[in-house]
Amino acid sequence: QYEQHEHDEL
Amino acid sequence: MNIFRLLGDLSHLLAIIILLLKIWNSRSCAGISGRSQFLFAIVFTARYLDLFFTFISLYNTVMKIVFLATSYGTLYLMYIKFKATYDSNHDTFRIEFLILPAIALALLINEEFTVIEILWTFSIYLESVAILPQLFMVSKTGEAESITSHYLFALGSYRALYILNWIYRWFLTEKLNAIAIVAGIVQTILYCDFFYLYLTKVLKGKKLQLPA
Repeated sequence: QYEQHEHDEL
Repeated sequence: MNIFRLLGDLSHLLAIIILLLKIWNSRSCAGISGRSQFLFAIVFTARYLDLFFTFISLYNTVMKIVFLATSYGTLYLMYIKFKATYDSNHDTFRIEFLILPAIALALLINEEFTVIEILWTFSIYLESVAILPQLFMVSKTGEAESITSHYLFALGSYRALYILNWIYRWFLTEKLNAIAIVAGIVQTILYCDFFYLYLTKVLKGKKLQLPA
């Protein structure tokens, strides 16, 4: 669901 | 989101709040490394720039704002409001030896050569060593107040919990970031001897003494 380089962690 | 990452973020938030309360209540930042706090502010600034143009979740946005605000608030307390209590004689770790290699490594080893990704990678590398000035200062002063050791325990636990989060995500075959994992393992290893002392000494009511 996320593109390759979206960082969903803090 | 999983329980390990949530506990990790809450442990991180707890550490920052413990530190802010310690400085605010004792009106002193004795024993605290301003250099490490400065590095954390750089880490959050470089990593959370996407705050303004990517929305992942309300939780993500709120936590980024809280981390940025509290890290700059801590710098304000240390370097301006309670500057007189800042122990600069023992806070002497050469942070340029941490920042420059992190920049170089971020330019060499990254997932995508874009400004945002390079800054994110730099923040990951820098965060893994940002606690060194604080650990160095504790070893120089030879001891730490128990509140400072609780701060360090919560801070060290946050990335250890993130490692459990990455293991959990691996089992769910979710996308993982090798750079964050390697740096997170290095970061957690740096706390190991402190964790040992904390669990064997501080929890028994003794003072934390790091071998100088």
